[in-house]
Amino acid sequence: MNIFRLAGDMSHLVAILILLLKIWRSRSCAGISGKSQVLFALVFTTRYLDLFTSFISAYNTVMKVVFLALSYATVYLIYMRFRNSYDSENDTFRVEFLLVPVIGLSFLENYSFTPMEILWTFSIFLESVAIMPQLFMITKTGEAESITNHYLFFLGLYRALYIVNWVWRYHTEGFFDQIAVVSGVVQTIFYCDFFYLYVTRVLRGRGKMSLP
Amino acid sequence: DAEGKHKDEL
Repeated sequence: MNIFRLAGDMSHLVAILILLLKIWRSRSCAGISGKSQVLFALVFTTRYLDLFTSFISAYNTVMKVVFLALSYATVYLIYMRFRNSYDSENDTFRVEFLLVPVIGLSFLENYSFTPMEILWTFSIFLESVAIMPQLFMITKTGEAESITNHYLFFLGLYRALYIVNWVWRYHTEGFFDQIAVVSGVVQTIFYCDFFYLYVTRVLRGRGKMSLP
Repeated sequence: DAEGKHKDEL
C-alpha cells in the first residue's frame, strides 16, 4: 500500500458516495446512466469473488464489501426506488457492444484459464469501458448537472492515481500487472477529454457543461 | 506467479 493507491481508493469511494448521495438527496436519478451503474455492479461482483477464497487484509475485505454494497444500493435507487425519474429514453447505449468484446477478450487474454481468473480479467476489461453509457448519455442530452461532473471527476482521478501507484510499485517492488495496467491506461484516456472540459468549464463557474 | 499478485488491488 502506498499513498497513491490509498488516495486512488479514496477518490473511488468519494465518487460512488457523491452519486449515491446526489440521488438520495434529490430523490431523483435524472441524468444518471443506470446502464453504467449496472455494469459497475457487475464489475465488482465478478472481481470480488475472491472474498470467498482468499484473505488479503482487513482493509481489502472491508473496501470490497463497501464497494459491492454501495454499487448495489445505487442500482436499487435507480431502478426501484426512484425509477420514475430514471431517464431511460436517453440511456440508450447498446451494452452488448461492450459486453461481447469484453467477454471474448477475457477468454483470450488472461493469466490462467480458470473461471476465477477469466471473471477477474472480465471485470478489469469491463471496468475500463463501463462509463461509456454515462458519457454517451451526456453527449446525447448535451449537458450534465455539475454534481454528475464531480462524480466523473473523482472516478477519473481514481484511475489516474492508480497509474501513479503502478509506476511507484514498478520502481519500488518490480510489480507490473500487464492486464490491469493496459486496461487502466485505456480507461484513463476516456476521461481525458472530460477532465479538460471539467477544468475549463465546471471549475470556472459555469456549473453545467456539455460534451462536444 | 501471476495469480495472486494482482489480488491486493481493488
